Amino acid sequence: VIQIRDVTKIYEMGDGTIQVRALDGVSLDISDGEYVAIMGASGSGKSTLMNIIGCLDVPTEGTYHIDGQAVESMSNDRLADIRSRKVGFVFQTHNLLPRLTALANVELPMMYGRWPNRRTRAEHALELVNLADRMDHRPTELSGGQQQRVGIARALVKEPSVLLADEPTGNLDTSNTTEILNIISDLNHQNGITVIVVTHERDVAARADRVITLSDGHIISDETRPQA
Amino acid sequence: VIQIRDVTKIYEMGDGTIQVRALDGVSLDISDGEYVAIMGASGSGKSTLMNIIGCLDVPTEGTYHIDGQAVESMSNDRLADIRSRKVGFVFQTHNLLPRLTALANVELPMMYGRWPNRRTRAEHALELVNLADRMDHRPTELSGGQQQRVGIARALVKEPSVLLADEPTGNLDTSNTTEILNIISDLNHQNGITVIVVTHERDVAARADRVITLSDGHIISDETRPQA
Ligand SMILES: Nc1ncnc2c1ncn2[C@@H]1O[C@H](COP(=O)(O)OP(=O)(O)OP(=O)(O)O)[C@@H](O)[C@H]1O
Ligand SMILES: Nc1ncnc2c1ncn2[C@@H]1O[C@H](COP(=O)(O)OP(=O)(O)OP(=O)(O)O)[C@@H](O)[C@H]1O
Ligand SMILES: [Mg+2]
Ligand SMILES: [Mg+2]
Repeated sequence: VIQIRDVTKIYEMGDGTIQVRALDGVSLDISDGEYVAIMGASGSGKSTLMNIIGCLDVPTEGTYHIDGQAVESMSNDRLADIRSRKVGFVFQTHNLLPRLTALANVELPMMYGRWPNRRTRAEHALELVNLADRMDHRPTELSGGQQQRVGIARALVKEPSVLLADEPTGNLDTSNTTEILNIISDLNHQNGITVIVVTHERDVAARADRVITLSDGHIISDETRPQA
Repeated sequence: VIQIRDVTKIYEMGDGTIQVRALDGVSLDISDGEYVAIMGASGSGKSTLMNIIGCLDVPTEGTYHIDGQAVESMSNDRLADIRSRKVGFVFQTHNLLPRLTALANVELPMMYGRWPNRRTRAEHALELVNLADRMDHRPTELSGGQQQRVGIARALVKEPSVLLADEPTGNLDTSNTTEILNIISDLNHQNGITVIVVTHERDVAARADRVITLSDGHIISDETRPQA
């Protein structure tokens, strides 16, 4: 359960005279097992919100509770544990390590902690995104869409309970986009994984049960699809 | 005029035992002032073809002529001149320098050669893509869509005669996508700039006069829209 109350994120530029208000008084609850899409114009605060939800960044004001516990009061160990075991993050720009192969990039999250069968898990994740035949390629030896899919495999390899995906299909053709969306839907419907996807594409948002729209750092709409 | 004949691009992996045939016998002519879209599945060779057209890479086999002159026989100076003055390139991953501001990144192509009013030209290019208020931000202080728009401004700032844009709107919302496509259409229709856009989105391809589709390194279709 994710609970965000009155969260504001302010970036101070240069000598502090310029303030960019990336998020402005955002409140939002997300329950376990929900599938939420976050939409909004470029610069509206979507990635900033995702970074806070994924504990990669902290609010300037407001509170953020995960499973009832305030993130501000968590120890570094607890935060690291959330980032590494509870949440899987697909970044808007893939953030792969350039000197490692696709396989090694997908194995990387499992280098700490006890993870039996690391290579097998990583290979399986790459098969899931149709990259079995590219696992020995480094990022510069992969197409844009292939790099994005490696990022998706890496986010899924530890079977997280929350998947945060920031524009996961932006560089993908129709057929790969459909496959990735099917994988994500299955993880949500069959495994009960909570999914939060940032997208500016209607057909990606159409797969979610609920669509939240940001504008200039505010939530301007929050629509739940009528359940079949 | 761009003339590509039987171009093949082979990447050799590791000890040379694995060959990736990224392009396989591609032939294609593009005339001055055309507006061409290149589509195809992820990994089909689109970015590889663009890099060869933009003189950022060389074919393994086949020939490439620009304005009647074979690229293989050009001096390094002539190649550098084409890359810096004739062609503007929007990369699939933005490739901005992380320690420079948006403004400095857009000015960068003008640091060599005589370019009067560099700052003014760069500011104008950033206004064109709605980023006047973000020109002092560095790439990490910009959203994904904003980074992509800086890349577009940088490609346009020298008013090139050929614009090569590899998925220029992948990270952009609908309104910014429309604006960028309008800018590109104007440059083509009013200024006669030759435009080659790689895209996997139908509505982006719809703006072009001609759509070329790649599959596994081959051209499988080349359709010219009936002229109104
Ligand atoms: N340096 C390299 N070494 C080995 N293989 C490579 C290299 N660069 C690209 N490839 C391979 O060549 C093929 C074509 O890559 P390319 O980047 O041209 O595809 P693309 O059509 O642009 O795909 P996308 O839509 O995903 O961006 C891919 O299968 C890729 O794995
Ligand atoms: N480190 C930073 N310093 C200053 N401003 C920042 C910083 N990071 C982001 N911003 C600004 O905060 C605003 C929100 O950025 P964010 O990345 O959350 O947008 P977004 O909704 O993800 O956009 P896109 O759809 O283009 O990816 C933008 O206007 C951006 O310029
Ligand atoms: Mg973003
Ligand atoms: Mg590509």
